[in-house]
Amino acid sequence: SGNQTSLMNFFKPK
Amino acid sequence: MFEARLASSATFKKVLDAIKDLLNEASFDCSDAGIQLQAMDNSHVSLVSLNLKSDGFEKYRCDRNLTMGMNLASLSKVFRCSGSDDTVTIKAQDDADTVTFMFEAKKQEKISDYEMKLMNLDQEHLGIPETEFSCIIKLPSGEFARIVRDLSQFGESIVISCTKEGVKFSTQGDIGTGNVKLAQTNNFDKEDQSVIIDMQEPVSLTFSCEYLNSFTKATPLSNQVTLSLCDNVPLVVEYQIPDLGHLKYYLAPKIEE
Repeated sequence: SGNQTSLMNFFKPK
Repeated sequence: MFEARLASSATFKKVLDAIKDLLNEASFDCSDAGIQLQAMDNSHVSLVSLNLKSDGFEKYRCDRNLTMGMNLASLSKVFRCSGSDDTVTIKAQDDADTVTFMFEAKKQEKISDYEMKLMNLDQEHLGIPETEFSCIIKLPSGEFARIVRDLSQFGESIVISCTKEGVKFSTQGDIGTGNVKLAQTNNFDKEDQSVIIDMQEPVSLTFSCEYLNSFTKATPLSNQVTLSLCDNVPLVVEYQIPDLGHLKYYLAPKIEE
């Protein structure tokens, strides 16, 4: 039921 | 020197219970403003963001910014030694490699202290962009935990769909499907028992049951939970910790195969 995305696709290291 | 005294060690214990499923270890960043923690789980799917304000503590002193890396299983062992009505004082020297926790019973009839080794953790902080969310839903935290637990029996994912009529939680699996719809409540007298929906645009997103279930470990911290949703953006699940701060979880969505 869908592929899990990574948070790293949305948030970048400071 | 760092010293923070919290009236209720039980509150800190609840915070710990709410994050230790997701994180093995974490850095607590201490500054004048309070204690903060930001960490992703090992799979980089979710992020925990904790903020405990300095003025929520009975006593708070932080001469120099300090980062304390801790193993959360070890920290849980320490807090298992505290009584439910104890206060806790957290103390560390500026360049120390240990932290001390002192638990005091209400009438001072029992005082115990535990010193724990700190860890050097190489944790990077992520920048979280400001988001205009399409839907912000407030609901009783116990109701949210119940829905996630119920639907998790049937499938691995939950679809959260929000319109101005209400919010729908859906799942499907081998044995069939399940849907729970919550309408906005009209009784605003008791805000923490209400379902309140602030919708700019309808939204429908899919999330992992396993992570949602981990987030609901924060239920004892707050009567209410806030879900913030926007297309193609991680879900934010937020628990306010009364008079002390907040615990937020971010969860990356699932996308169509």
